[in-house]
Amino acid sequence: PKTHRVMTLADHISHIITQDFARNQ
Amino acid sequence: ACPVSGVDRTSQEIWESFSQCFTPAVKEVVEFAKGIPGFQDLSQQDQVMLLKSGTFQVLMVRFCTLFNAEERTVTFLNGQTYPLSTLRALGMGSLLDAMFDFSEKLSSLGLEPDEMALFMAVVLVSADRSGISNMWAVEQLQEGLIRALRSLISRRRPDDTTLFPKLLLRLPDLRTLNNLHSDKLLAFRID
Repeated sequence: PKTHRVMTLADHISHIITQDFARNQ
Repeated sequence: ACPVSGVDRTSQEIWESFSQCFTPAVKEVVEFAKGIPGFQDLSQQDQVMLLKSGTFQVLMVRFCTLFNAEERTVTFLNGQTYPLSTLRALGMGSLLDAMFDFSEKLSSLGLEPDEMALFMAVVLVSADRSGISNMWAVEQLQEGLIRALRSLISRRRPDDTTLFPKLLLRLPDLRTLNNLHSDKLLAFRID
């Protein structure tokens, strides 16, 4: 069976933004 | 591209693909924000806060061209078009219905691409201010962008004085969309 990470759209957006800024620091 | 395709895909795979669609789109909003004059003059913390609050709303504007109100279809980023009925069967109903309604209203205003881009910039800097450290700087940026948008629209359509107010009325629509739908669940497969 597949395992899924479930998150809200808001949390997903937040995660991508945080990652992007951390990467560019 | 978003690999939503074919009748051989399971509902779960289609839902995973739908979820994955948002990742490149969010990254593009971050890049778009960096290109807004004055945005990177804000503190990094405030840039992050505006993006977290406003990205969903910017995506609603950006995606509205993918919705065909007459045909009631949605075109995904790989070019595949699905009727709303198919997507509703996968449980995407309420968010897509709201996006259709919003898309119809925004599309009826007939904005040119540059007007749409400037409107998206206004949407982003008009997002919720909770957690913003320098309110004055954000307000200055917002006022400048709204002035630029008003100027662009009125120069191009000097006889239409209703378009700009109608456009600003879409801002509370977007906040409502955000409040109602940004808590929708996405599912990403862990390999």
